[in-house]
Amino acid sequence: YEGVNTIKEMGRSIHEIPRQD
Amino acid sequence: DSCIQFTRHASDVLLNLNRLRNRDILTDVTILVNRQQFRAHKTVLMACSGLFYTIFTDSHKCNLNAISLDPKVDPEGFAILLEFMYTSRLTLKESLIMAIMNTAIYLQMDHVVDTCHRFIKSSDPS
Repeated sequence: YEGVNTIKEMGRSIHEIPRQD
Repeated sequence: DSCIQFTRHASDVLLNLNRLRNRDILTDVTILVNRQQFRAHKTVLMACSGLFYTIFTDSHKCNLNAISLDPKVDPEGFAILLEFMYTSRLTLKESLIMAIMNTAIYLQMDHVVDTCHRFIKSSDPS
């Protein structure tokens, strides 16, 4: 990604699978 | 050009894989260590261990749904390394350090072996 302006996203990226239903 | 790097993505994926393991969802292999059984995902095992990489890239073995480890492997040591694979956290207890390190050598988890060596050195008073 050299030369690409990388923006950091600090939050969750995906849904969270529950521990148990 | 811009790129958004989701800094938590790798750990979020690992967290979900661990939840899947805990709920036995899409786990596809049972690892037998003495009489103890551990369910896991082959892909996670082979991504973390040279031994499992060799086993599951072998066309004769990749479809096995149970693998027996050497009976000398300590189940407690294996449990700690399996937990590490799915959480990035290695619980090093002094009472189990040799079992963990020997199991890591057997599983070909070289960086963990190095870490165990450093832990032993740092806790040796001499």
